[in-house]
Amino acid sequence: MNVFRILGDLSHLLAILILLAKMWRSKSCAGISGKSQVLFALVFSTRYLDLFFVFISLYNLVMKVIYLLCSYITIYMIYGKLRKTYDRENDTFRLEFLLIPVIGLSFLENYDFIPTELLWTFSIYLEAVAILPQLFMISNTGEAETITTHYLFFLGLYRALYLANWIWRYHTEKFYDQIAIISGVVQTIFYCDFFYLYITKVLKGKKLSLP
Amino acid sequence: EPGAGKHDEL
Repeated sequence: MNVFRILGDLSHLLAILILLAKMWRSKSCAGISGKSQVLFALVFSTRYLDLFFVFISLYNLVMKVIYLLCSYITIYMIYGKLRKTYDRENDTFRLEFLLIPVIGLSFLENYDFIPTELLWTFSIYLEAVAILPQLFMISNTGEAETITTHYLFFLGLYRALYLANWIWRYHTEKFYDQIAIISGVVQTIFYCDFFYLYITKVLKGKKLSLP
Repeated sequence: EPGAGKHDEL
C-alpha cells in the first residue's frame, strides 16, 4: 500500500459519497446517468467476487463492501426512489456498444482463461468506459450541476492517482499489471476534456456548460 | 505480471 493508492481509494469513496449526498439532499437524480451507475455496479460485482474466497486485508474487504453497497443504493435511488427525476431522454448511450467490445476483449486479452480472471479482466475493461454514458449525457444536456462536476472530478482523479500508484509500485516492488495500467490510462484520458472544463470553469465559480 | 487471482488492488 502507498500514499497514491490510499488517496486514490479515498478519492473514489468521496466521489461515490458526493453522488449519494447530491441525490439524498436534492431528492433528485437529474443529470445523473443511470446507465453509468449500472455499469459501475457491474464493475464492482464482477471484480469483487473474490470477496468471499480470497482475504487480502481488512481494508480491502471493508472498501469492497462499501463500494458494492453504495453502488446498489445509488441504482435503487435512480431507478426506484427518485425515478421521477431521472431524465431518461438524455441518458441514451447504447450500452451494448460498450459491453460487446469489452466482453470480446476480455476473452482475447487476459492473464488466465478461468472464470475469476475473465470476470476480473471484464471489470477492468468495463470500468475504463463506464463513465461514457455520463459524459455523453452531459454533452446531450450541455451542462451539469456543480455537485455532479465534483463527483466526476474525484471519480477521474481516483484512477489518475492509481497511475501514480503503479509507477510507484513498479519502481519499488517491480509490480507491473499491464491490463490494469493500460485500461487505467484509457480511463483517465476519457476524463481529460472534463478536467479541462472543471479547472477552467467550475474552479472559477462558473457553471459547467458545454460550448 | 500478477498471476491469476492475485489482484490486491480495489
